[in-house]
Amino acid sequence: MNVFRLAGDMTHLLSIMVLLLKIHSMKSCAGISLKTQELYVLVFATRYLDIFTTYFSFYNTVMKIVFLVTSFSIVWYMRHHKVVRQTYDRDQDTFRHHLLVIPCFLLALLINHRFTVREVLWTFSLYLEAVAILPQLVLLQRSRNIDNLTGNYVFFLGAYRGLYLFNWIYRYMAEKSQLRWIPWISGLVQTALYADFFYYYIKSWKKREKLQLPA
Amino acid sequence: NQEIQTHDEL
Repeated sequence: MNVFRLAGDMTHLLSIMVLLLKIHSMKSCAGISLKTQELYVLVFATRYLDIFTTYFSFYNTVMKIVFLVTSFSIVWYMRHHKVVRQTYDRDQDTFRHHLLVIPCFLLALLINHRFTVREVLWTFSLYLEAVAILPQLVLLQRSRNIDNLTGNYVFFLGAYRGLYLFNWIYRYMAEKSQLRWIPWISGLVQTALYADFFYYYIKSWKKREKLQLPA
Repeated sequence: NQEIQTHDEL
């Protein structure tokens, strides 16, 4: 495993830790999109089916379990925890996220590496992950007040896929890996969706101002 | 094996 891949996984983990910290310590999920969180549950549930069939490494298995358990628990907190759920911005989080699922699934049926259940679901998870952040970005834009934890959560989440791009370049060059257009292009789209957010995040960080996205 | 190579990522 190369340094970009490890750094990518660690920022992904860090983003989830930041979100859980917000939920646990502030007992709040203000500014967090439940729609995006639900999409991540679907992403991990369809991608990590191989946890039962293929063993890669201890690291791989543990990380998969961590991502599955944390994504389920975040959704549980936002839906059912009696304090946390009252802080959910239900009226602002109106992105029709179901409309993302069907096109991603159809695309996975059409464009995949191999037409097997496991491979189609894996591909579906890549397509869905690429666009899963959209409800969250829309919610951020509507939020007048973005707290630091929420801003950092989205930043780390974007950094994760950005670092994966370097991981793929490294693997292609150094490990002579094959062309892998499906993850590369979905990863590129996923990272590009953060471009606008990154711009304002870094600008506010430089000026030491509170993050606010233009409406 | 490309499938192994892809699926070892998270």
